[in-house]
Amino acid sequence: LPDEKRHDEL
Amino acid sequence: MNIFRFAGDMTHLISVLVLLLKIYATKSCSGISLKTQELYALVFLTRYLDLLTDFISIYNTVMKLIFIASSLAIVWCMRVHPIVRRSYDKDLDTFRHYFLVAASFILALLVNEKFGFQEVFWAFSIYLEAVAILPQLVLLQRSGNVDNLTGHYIFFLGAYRALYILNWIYRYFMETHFSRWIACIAGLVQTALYADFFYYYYISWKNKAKLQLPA
Repeated sequence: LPDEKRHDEL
Repeated sequence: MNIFRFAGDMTHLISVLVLLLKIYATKSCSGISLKTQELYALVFLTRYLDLLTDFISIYNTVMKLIFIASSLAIVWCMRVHPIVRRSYDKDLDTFRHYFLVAASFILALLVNEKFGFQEVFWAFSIYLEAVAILPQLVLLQRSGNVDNLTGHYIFFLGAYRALYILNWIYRYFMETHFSRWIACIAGLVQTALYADFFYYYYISWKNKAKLQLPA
């Protein structure tokens, strides 16, 4: 996934 | 990672530790809703499906494992542990939480960022988490008096998503194409559900009195 689309939060 | 997000994660971790402390120290789960704990276990299992496929950071992976393991451990304690399970308020914990699961899943099928397996389950976990506290709040009102640790547990649990909202506002202004509308709106609903609890929690803290919710 492109960076801004990844769920980088919990 | 910004300070609001980190503070939110730490607050969430504290809430889990307070609950584990309560169960371990008092060997009792009175006042705790098993249904809410089961919903949280489902939230983490469906939200962290990317645990094996998408590495973000050590911190991210470790925290995901902690939340999954602790939520399953709490459900196990309340269902299986011979001493703890006896103190479960089975006849007070009667919220029909299956409706929350069904409604969240249907909504996730309709409203998601991308109609894919992981994305639908991610949206499902976001919607479910927003309402997962309902069985616990209903149990609280039915059981009247709340022991300190349970009160603190619910307070930190509610506070963590409020900090996440600050994190989303911060990221919205600081990052160009940041948009987490699904998480943000669900987070606002989730935090709003704690509004009256926060009020009574504040009153009990101000008057140095026991936490009392009106029946």
